[in-house]
Amino acid sequence: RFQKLQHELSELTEAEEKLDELINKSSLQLRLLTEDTHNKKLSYIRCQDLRNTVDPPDQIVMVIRAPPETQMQVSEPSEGYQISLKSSNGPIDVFLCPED
Amino acid sequence: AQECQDLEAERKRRLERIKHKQSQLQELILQQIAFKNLVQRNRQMELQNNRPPPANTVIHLPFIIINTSKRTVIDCSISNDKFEYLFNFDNMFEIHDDVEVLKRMGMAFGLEAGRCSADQLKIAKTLVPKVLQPYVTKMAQGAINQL
Amino acid sequence: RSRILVSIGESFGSADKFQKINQMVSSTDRSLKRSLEGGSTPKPLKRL
Repeated sequence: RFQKLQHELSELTEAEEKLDELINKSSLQLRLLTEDTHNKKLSYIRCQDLRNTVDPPDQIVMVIRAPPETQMQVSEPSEGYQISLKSSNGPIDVFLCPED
Repeated sequence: AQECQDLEAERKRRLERIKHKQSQLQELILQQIAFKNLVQRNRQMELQNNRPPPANTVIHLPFIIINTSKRTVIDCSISNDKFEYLFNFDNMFEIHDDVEVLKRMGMAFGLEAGRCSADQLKIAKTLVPKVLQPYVTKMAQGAINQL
Repeated sequence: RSRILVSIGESFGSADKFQKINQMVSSTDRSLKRSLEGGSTPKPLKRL
């Protein structure tokens, strides 16, 4: 039983190392993809796309575009909810997605 | 017997870590497919229309959305330089990021739910490197839910 | 009172970043509603 466990553990070590390598490669690929200038111009959705994903459709949909490392804090005071946004790398854009 | 117990415990820990890393890799694969699919769709649309869509009708990534009922009263205060916002809601809301919106738009071909047709699976596999294609096939067969 | 802090502004972060917030909001919303309705506290059983 001891030898069987030892063998299994070495297989699991191999599997984990392979996963680590794939995760690192995929994270790098994704970062290069999203930072590519051409892709940046084409990585958008239309307001209609967004409307189609909201269920039920007649809701208020607020869109927030913030610079990297913007801090969002959601706290639960006694009544209702509070969301605070704090940026240190530039202004934050907030707008409502039109219904039509 | 003690050494066997230690190995058993180590085996359990490792299996947990591997499970977590598999779902991390699946999420990265989904995001890569969704992003490439979105860029391809927009490129085709712009070629079709011979021009990009009007700037005020598109939302560039990255973004997050907050959706709430129309009856919700939202009290909003903004600093002059727009570096700080404070919102007070009197009703519940949901917050989602751009990846979630892309998935809901079908940009990941339903792989996140293990619902992907054979044709879509073919397209999805062309959007990832060869070494990741077996993972895409497994996701199409519902591997995510098993995790 | 709970509060959750997340960093936004980067694409393609971790998938479940907002899951905790949405769970907190929807779970507490129910108790908020119950307390507002006042019908939540179980009435003491009448002495037979």
